[in-house]
Parts: sequence; structure tokens; C-alpha cells
Amino acid sequence: MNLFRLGGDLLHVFSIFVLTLKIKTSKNVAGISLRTQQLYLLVFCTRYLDLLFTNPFRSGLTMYNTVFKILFIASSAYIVYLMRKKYKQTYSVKDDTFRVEFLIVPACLAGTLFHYRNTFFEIVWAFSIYMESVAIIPQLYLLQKTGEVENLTSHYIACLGGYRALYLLNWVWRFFTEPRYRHWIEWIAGTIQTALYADFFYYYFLNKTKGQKLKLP
Amino acid sequence: MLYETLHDEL
Repeated sequence: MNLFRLGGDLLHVFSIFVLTLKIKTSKNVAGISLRTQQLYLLVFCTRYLDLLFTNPFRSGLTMYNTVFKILFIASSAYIVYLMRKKYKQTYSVKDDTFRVEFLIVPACLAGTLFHYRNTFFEIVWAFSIYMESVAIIPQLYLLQKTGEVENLTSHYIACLGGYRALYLLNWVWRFFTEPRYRHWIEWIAGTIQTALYADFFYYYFLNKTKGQKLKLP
Repeated sequence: MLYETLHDEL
């Protein structure tokens, strides 16, 4: 455990909190991609299959991981519920149209071909890493289509990008401090995932310095 | 090797 990772995890939780706050305060889910949220739910459910066989009391880190894993699955399931049931009428159904098959199928292929070990859990785990790296795309697509988003929605995406950036720093840190740290799958997928936010960040900061709502050209 | 040794992150 290092400060970059701890900061990344906390920022990840905070981003989900910001999103829930946006939905609860505005009582609408306009501008939020249900497709991205469902992909995240899929990512967490496939990534954290080990919850089924890991003893959470094994160590302090196991307990820490277990709490966060349950939190991520539960919170993303809750957001999907809010979007599909409670605030269904406000959902941007006409604009949230990115074809997720174009993301899921390649992630399945990549997981099947490139993994650490040839076991079911390892293949599913690798799939979840590849899936997460591109899961934000429907959200960015929706953002581009609508052109303007509410502040809290843009903060949510910014927090997610920040969490990714901290995880990259965490890997750099671990690379130099742990001699046997060679996690190439995380490196590749994580770099792609973080890079996807670059364009968004450019406009986010441009609009923040002007003190305006996020508007895309 | 334990599953957790390889996957100790979130």
C-alpha cells in the first residue's frame, strides 16, 4: 500500500459519491450514460469474483480490499437502479447510443488471448481489466453529443480521471520499490484508460478557469 | 501462488 494507491481508491469512491449526489440533488440522470454505468457494474462483478472464495479476515489488506469491492459493486448497482427505475423518465435515452458490443467483444477476445494464467478466474479477471479501460467511452460519447453537462457530472468524470492517474503513479512507485512487480496487463490497460481522459481534461480545465459549465466544441 | 498475491489491487 502506498499513498498513490490509497488516494486513487478514495478518489474512486468519491467520484461515485459525486455521481450519486448529482442524481439525488437534481432528481434526474440526464447526461449520465447508463451504458457506461452498466459496464462498470459488469467490470466489478467479474473483477471481484474472488469475493466468493477469499477469507476477508486473512489480512488487513484483504479486509481493506473486501470492503472496497463490496462498496463498488453495491454503489454501481444502486446507480443502475436509480437510472433504470427511479429516474427513468429523465434518462438521455436518445443520446446514449454508443454500441457497447464494440467494447465488450474486443474485451472478451483480449481477455481470452492475453492473461497471466490459463484459468477461468484469470481470464475473467483479465477481461474485467480490458473492459474497465474502455468503459468510459459511452459516457464521453454522450458528453460529446449533448455538448454541455452539469457541473457535478463533469466533476464525476474528472474524479474518475484523477483516480486513474493516481493508479498509474502507484504502478510507477511499485515498479521501483517492489523488485518483482511486473504487471504488464495493468500497465497497458491502465495507460489506455487514463489516456482516454486527456481530451476531456483539456476542456474541463479550460471551462473551469473560465468558471463556466463544461461545454464541448 | 495465492490468487491474492497476484491481484492485490482493486
